[in-house]
Amino acid sequence: ATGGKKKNHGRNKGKAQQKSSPAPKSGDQNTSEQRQACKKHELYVSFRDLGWQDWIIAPEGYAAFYCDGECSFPLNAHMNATNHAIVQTLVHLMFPDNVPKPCCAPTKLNAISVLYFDDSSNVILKKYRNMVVRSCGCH
Amino acid sequence: DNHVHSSFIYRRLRNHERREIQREILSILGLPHRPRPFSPGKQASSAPLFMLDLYNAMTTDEEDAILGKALAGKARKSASGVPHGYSRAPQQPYRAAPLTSQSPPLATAHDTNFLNDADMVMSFVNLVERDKDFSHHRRHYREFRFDLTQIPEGEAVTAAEFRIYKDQSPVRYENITLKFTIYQVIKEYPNRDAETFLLDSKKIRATDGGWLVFDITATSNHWLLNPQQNMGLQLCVETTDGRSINMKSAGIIGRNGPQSKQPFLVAFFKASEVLLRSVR
Repeated sequence: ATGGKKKNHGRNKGKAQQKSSPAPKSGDQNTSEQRQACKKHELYVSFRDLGWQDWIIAPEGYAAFYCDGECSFPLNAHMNATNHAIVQTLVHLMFPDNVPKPCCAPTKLNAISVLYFDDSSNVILKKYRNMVVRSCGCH
Repeated sequence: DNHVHSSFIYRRLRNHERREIQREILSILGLPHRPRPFSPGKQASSAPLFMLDLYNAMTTDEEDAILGKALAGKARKSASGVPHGYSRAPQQPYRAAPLTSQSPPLATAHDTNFLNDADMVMSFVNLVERDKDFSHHRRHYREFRFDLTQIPEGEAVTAAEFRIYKDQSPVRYENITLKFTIYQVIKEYPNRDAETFLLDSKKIRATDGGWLVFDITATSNHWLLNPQQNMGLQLCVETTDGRSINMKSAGIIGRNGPQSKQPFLVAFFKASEVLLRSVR
């Protein structure tokens, strides 16, 4: 993945936590709104970086993406929320310690095709389903 | 596309991270280990070039299909009821064109048609090339062998082709039509010609050059189910009045010819069962 404009997750989680307001308490609405809504994020898997270009003919890598972000009330239209997720979000507001918020997860996934050599230099072209996130949603 | 830059810090993978990701992706690809193909400069050989062409045809299809759905705003069931897979290329008569003159061997619409019913395609290198110029019936032929045992379990052949390149024949064969016939070797004998079964044949003008494509679907399926009966193929060339011609005069490219014109077998498969990834 390429470096982003947003907060640093990963190793600097600690620092990122300090910069922004104290760790959001679950159910605390205004802090959780600072965190982004459920969205698709860029993630590129490079076969070249894995040193595989001698046996994988194509592609050089693929944009896999990932889903991340809050599924907080109100779940608006573009968050691909299921009816159940909408109800769960409401219940979470009432009983935050018992019922979690819905998860931000892929709602549509695409296949990729990979062209590669086997040990005997035969060539294989194969399709692999559910490899690329096309859209995210609250579930 | 409405995605945002992720908040990862971009850095080189550490060795153990790289190994972890490699192992995970290899298991997704259904491979027990990382393949180590031998022959260097293999990428410019005929089979990889042909397969790369199929790959490009397919990925463009996939992008068009996604774009089409996005624009149409609703999932469209394809008119011809093609199962979920690669969308159908413009219709071409099913009959194999006698000669495709491109070199390297570009996949034709006829080939991408095969993709509709396939979720895997494999090309196989020729393992042996034996010319038998003197046989009891003064019949010239060349033998080819392919190892189909590398095919993953649970795959059924939906179509298979044997592809071999023919160059222009020498001038003395001008205005002559040659008949190219491919046989499946059924049984071999130490001191006489093998027992064979005729698969496919084509008539080509001696002065024409290009890729000959023979349909060997039934034979490939037979070899898949009975690997021990895989004794290879034989190619014979004759004039229309039945005179046998040796491979060189017929313009057939052999092992010493360019890599981009080497013969190969390509097979299209449909998984007959779902591949379950073992839990790690």
